[in-house]
Amino acid sequence: NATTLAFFRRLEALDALVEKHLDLATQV
Amino acid sequence: GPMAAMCVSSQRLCQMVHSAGLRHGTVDRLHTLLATGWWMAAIDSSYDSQLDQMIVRSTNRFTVVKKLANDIAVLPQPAHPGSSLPATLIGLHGQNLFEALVALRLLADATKNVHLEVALAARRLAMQETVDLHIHVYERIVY
Repeated sequence: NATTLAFFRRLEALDALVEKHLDLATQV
Repeated sequence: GPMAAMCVSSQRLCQMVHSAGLRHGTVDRLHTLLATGWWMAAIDSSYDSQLDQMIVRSTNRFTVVKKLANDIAVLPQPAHPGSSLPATLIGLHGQNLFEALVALRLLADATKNVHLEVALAARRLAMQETVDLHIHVYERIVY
């Protein structure tokens, strides 16, 4: 349903943000 | 029996959510739901296997998300939790925090701790969202 779909979209976006900032943290 | 097993798995899940330190009221809401579900399962046995499976699945899923958050939480140095969090994220929750995280633009010279605190904030929001979704599903079953 709509709640579950929205949840998975946000979770994917949050996972991508975590990955991005962990990568940046290792570069500085 | 299955009721005792469900009682144990419910308490374990509540304890895990409690120790994650999520938004105020989350544990109470989950606890009330699971207690209600336990009583419904006591009355109607068609509930107990469905609920117990769900609780175990929630616990497994939450274990993974919580471990990922804990892994990040130990990385910032020196240990001043939240001290490096960008000002635009402080005090935000839920959708507001999500939008601020997506819109966040850090300076090129942002420190390692800033990136780690942002990653932790995103992971903690994912943890809250996971628990909220599971609570939402339980509510649909129990009420």
